[in-house]
Amino acid sequence: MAAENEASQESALGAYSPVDYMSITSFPRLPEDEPAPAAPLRGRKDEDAFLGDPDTDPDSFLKSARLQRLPSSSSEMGSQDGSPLRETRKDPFSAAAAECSCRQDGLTVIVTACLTFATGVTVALVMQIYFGDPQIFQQGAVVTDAARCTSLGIEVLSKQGSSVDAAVAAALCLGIVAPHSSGLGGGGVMLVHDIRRNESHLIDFRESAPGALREETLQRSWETKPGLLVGVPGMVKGLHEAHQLYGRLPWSQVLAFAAAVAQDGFNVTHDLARALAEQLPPNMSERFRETFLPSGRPPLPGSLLHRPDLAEVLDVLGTSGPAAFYAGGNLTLEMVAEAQHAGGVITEEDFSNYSALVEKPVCGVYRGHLVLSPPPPHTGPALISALNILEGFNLTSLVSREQALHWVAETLKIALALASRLGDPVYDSTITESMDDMLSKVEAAYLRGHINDSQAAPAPLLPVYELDGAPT
Amino acid sequence: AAQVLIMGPDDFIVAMVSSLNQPFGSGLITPSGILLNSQMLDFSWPNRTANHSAPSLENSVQPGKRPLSFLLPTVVRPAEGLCGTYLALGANGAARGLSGLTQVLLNVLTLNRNLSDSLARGRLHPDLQSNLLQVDSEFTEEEIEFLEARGHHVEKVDVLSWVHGSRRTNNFIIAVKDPRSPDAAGATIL
Repeated sequence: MAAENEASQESALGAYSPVDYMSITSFPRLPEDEPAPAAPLRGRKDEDAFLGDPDTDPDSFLKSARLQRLPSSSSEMGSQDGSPLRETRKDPFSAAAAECSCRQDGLTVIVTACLTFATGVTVALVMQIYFGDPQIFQQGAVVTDAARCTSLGIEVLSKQGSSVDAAVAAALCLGIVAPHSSGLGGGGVMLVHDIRRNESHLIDFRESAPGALREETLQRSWETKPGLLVGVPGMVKGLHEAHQLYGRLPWSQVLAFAAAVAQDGFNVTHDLARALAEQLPPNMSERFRETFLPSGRPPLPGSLLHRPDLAEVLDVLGTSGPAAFYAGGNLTLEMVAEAQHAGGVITEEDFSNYSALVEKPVCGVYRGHLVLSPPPPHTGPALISALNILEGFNLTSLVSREQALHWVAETLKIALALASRLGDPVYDSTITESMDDMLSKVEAAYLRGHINDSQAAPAPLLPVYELDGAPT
Repeated sequence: AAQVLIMGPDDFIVAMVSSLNQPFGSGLITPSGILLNSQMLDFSWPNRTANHSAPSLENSVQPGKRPLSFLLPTVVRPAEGLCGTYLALGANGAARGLSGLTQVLLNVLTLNRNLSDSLARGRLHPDLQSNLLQVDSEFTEEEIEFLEARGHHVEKVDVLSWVHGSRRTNNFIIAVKDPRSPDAAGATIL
């Protein structure tokens, strides 16, 4: 009996297969043990003949074709009367509307659902492309002055931080690991370039002179009163400004990365060990000794140093933002008191008045490349002037290195003399004119004409003003 | 100065240089551990230096003013289109940094050297106040003799500046530190 049943099922399936193969594979299958319909279904050959009937009205042809598919494609097979399909003279959508409406509705629902689903998926994909995180993690590169901070930058990038997030974390890290070269009490400048949009912004957070600072005071006492040398620090405002413009991770999270370095400790670098051994400040305080010379002598490279004090400061800045540094809180009061105690004139007002500048970099074209560098009071224009002068020399790999070195040396003498004319353009409008001259290729050609190819100039071509400040 | 150079997967280039001026700035440290800068030394005023160079009026001290700066984070990109060489460079060493950057750019963009070689090669810096041409320890005796033969007064020093960089050519990115720096590091995400 089982064998007979199987044979019966196979024959029943065999009866369906040639009739509507697509229906069986694409739509819910009929129960395999369902008895064959009383009237035989139209065979494929008959169906083809029927569909190809040239006398059939196109409208009725389409309607009939739709009906042809319904018995096998509808999911409501059980509700059908099982009557054989036939051509009808009546419009099934009017006369037999009640009978067919459920079938049409079913198809409409399926089509509508498919369209809605496809539209939804498409919209979601488009939104993901524009607003979502990148799905393919591309290449990236980080360089800093300390390996610990380089790895921190990479870590931030790998956690989907933006390039600026990584730069902020790495810069704060350098303030911890390399306190001899930078830190929260200093300043700097950040150049951000968007490759796709070809847009650049320069965030200038260079320190500014306190409101009460006078040249005579400095001239008289700068060597004995180190507090006079303290400018209003711009680091915190500058990094916060950069993060506001380009950050992706929360500010507190970016600062937490750096705070962890201070809290967990870091290995003293060769450079810091050397600075602590050879370049200690002459007015070193007891607090300085406790912080950097805990054992009473300079630490060895590789030894572990913790900075829980800076970790705490970074936590506060992460929670409260730059206001904790500039708006007259404990941190501000401490900095003002420390500088004033050492003869300085900086005040809380200087802190509250400070703002980082967001500017456009200066640029020049050198051998098909756009070179972007900071505008005055930075010496970016002098760098571009040097390149403009060098561009006119026949500098190729065929020229001897010695000849190239001579041209470079003579060009740099001019560029550095030009740099010595620069200053803060907010306080001197002539600096903008000087900058325009430095960026001019015509001016560069004129200056190049004064360089002797075989002999160093005995005296500077241009007047040279004081550069590089301190005799230290 | 401290340098941070980043070329991220987000197609941004960030070059940053920060400073306290002298080592440990002014040497003043707050109870919270913040070292205060000595950046006012970058202003110019009469009779400050032993060589009596002329003070710069453009860089004189004024309340609220920012002093002249040799912090030079520099970015290079193709002048037209997207394809070609991108660079992020930074340098320390004040005016010597400007000299270093110029020579590295020359090596990469004119002499078509790779970034590692460009950063490693010897660099020079004309000290205008002493009228000496300073060259670093990478310079050979032949090169120094040639420069002296042309009338330069050459002084050999150990290191002039550290120049770090990152380069992107199409989708290939590399980070390179100056080999003169014992602690700096470059890392690339592949």
